[in-house]
Amino acid sequence: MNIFRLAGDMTHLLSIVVLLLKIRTTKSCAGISLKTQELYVIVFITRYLDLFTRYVSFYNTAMKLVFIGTSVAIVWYMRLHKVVKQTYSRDEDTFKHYLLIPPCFILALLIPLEFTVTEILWSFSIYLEAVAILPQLLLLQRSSNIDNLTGSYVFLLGAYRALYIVNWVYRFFTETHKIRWIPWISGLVQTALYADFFYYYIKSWKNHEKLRLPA
Amino acid sequence: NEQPRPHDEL
Repeated sequence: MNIFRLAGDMTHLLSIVVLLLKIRTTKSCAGISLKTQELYVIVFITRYLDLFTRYVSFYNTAMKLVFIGTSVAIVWYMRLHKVVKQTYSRDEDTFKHYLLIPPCFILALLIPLEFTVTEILWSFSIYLEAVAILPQLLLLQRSSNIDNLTGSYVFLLGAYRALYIVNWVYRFFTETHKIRWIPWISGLVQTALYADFFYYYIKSWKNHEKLRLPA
Repeated sequence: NEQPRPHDEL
């Protein structure tokens, strides 16, 4: 494992820690999109079906279980925790996220890695992850008051995707010299969706201003 | 002809 990949995984993990920290310490999920979190549950469960069929390493298995477990926990807090659920920005979190699922599934059937159940679902999870942030970005645009932890969460999530691209470039030259269209193009799309957010996040950080996204 | 995925990636 190279340093970019490790940094990407750690950034991803840190983003989840930040989100859980916000939820548990402030007892609030204001500004967090339940739609995006639900999509992540689907992404992780469909991607990590190979937990049952293939052992790669302790690190790999532990991370997969952490990603599945924390995404389910976050949705649990937002839907069922009696205090936290009352802080959910329900009226602003209106993206019809279920509409993203059929096109991603059809795309996975048309362009799977291999035509087997696990590889089709893996491809589906890659396509769905690429667009899963959209409800969250829309919610941020609609929020007049984005708190620091929410801003940091989305920034770390975007940084994780950017680091994965660097990891692929590094692996291409040092290991395989093989082209991997499905994750590369999906990963580029996913990272590009954060471009606008990154711009305003870094600008607000440099100017010591509160983060606001223009609608 | 997509290459098989590296199974070590998350």
